[in-house]
Amino acid sequence: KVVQPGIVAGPGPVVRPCPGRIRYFKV
Amino acid sequence: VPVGPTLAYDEPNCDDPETEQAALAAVDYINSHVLRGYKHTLNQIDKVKVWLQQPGGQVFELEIDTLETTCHVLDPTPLANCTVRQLVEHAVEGDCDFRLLKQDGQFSVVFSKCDSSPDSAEDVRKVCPDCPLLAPLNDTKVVHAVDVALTAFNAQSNGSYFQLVEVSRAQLVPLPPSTYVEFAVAATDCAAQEATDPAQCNLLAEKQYGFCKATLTEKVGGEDVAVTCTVFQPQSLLPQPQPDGPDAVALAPVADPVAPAPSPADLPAAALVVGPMVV
Repeated sequence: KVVQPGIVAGPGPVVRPCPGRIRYFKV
Repeated sequence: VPVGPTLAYDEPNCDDPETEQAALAAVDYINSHVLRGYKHTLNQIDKVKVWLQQPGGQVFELEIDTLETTCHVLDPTPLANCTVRQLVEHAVEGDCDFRLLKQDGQFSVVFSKCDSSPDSAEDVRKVCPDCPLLAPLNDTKVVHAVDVALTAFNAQSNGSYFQLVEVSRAQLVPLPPSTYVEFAVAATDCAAQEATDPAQCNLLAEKQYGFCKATLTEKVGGEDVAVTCTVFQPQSLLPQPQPDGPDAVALAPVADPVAPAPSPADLPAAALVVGPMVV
């Protein structure tokens, strides 16, 4: 019986959901 | 819309497609309700909350940043074809708070509040040290330039006498000494060549608007004016959508809050026709 070892998530890049992307330029 | 403290809300990604859909509905609302100045386009979604509402609806609470385009609100050009006002032209941004109800896949605005502000002089100077900044719309040179330009336009016109609706933008250029203005006009029931007393002229029932750009250059012993106006197709007499509730969409021209505002009764809530005619 093969057991898939659990994957421990390491500290990845922090996703900032907001604010969103700038479409043109910032004033 | 009452949003009780016990209701649950979600905070999706600001670039989530559904969030963007809500933001675009908000921008459409701005451009169809604002009475003065220029159309705005979406630049950035700052914050979003989605409140689950019973029965069968969600309320999107949005904070968005917009940018002024070069299309006047009376210009029927679709927003997608309008150019964003560049930093060197002294850009203007809008900050808006919106609440939109999503029901059956459709967004409707239930609250809006917008303010617009020009980029700072320092920021403009960083990208273009010699570019002219926005001038107050009631500056005597600006008022004079608009007066001369509109007089010149009417003098050359074989059609209706056009009267001023609003001055929407102005810049004082140091070299050569000149004044650049942009303003909106409307056709009256007087003929341009016969209007001896413009005060007696009335706007047409079927409103016809135009948008003009002019430069008045100072010369020794006089001045030169160059003016180009685009006259839009007459607008039909269809009922116009009206703002409801406590909405406050106010993306007005930026440089001068005390400049005279046109009567909202003279302005449409939305541009309904296509096809500009350049005169």
